[in-house]
Amino acid sequence: VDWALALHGGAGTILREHLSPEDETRYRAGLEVALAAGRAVLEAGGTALDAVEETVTALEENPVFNAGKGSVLTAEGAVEMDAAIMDGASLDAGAVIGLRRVRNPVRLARQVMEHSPHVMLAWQGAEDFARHMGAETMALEWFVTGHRSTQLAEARAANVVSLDHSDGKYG
Amino acid sequence: TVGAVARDRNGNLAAATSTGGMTNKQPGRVGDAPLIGAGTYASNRSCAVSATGHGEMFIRLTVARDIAAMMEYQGLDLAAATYRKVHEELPRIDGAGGVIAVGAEGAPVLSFNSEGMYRAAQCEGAAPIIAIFED
Repeated sequence: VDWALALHGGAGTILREHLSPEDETRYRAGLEVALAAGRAVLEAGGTALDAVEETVTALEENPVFNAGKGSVLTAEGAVEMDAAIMDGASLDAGAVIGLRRVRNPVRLARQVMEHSPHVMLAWQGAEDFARHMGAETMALEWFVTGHRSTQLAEARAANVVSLDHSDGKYG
Repeated sequence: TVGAVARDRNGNLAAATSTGGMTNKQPGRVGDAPLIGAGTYASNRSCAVSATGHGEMFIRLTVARDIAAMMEYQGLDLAAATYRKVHEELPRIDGAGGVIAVGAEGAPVLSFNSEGMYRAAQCEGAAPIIAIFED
């Protein structure tokens, strides 16, 4: 069986005229880095589960994407991160909701899958589980970028909610 | 939102999705990404799926699991099942966004009904694909 890998970094109303050549270069570079992370796992004979975890972790580490570092902000100016992972061979799954300090939510989702009897942990329960598992946490400043702060200010001014890469609004 | 789907050399499939949600969202709002069957799903019997977009709509249509179910119960191939969900059903309820999916064989399917989707894919022995807009 040949390996195969695909990834996304979000969707929305991504208008060409709003995407500068410099930004497009940053996005494409981030996609290539993430693809390389998953590809390295699969080329070495690793599992699909490891490949998707490494790919998503690479995307979480890149501030241009809306996950982990670079997450969008709630109306209160906080980050609330969610993640899930699923193993097609066993139908095992793990998910986390409302994380505020865990550096890589997808890794914690996998730990929920592998080290808890549950499929999903949320909010304080997920944070407590993260501490129990020794998950790496970061200060709020790690997750918040100037770009996302500007997006929040604009959304507040217009009284709308918007997708991470969107100029299309859900009022 | 970000996500990945993969098939390894043993034929096993997996999916993962991670997100911050929507800008200026109500605290406590949860979209489709962490909901197994809505934004994330994987089964070796059908496919692995990760979604991105207007999460409430993806939840209402249980997008990821429904694509898998169409393959399992209707015998649709991955491209047809994905097309039906993303281009025929989601737009009817203003569901903007897309999915990436991979099955037991063949290349991944990357499908979206929005203006663009940041995406990349590669199969063993083939060149990588990196794209943003329709082309």
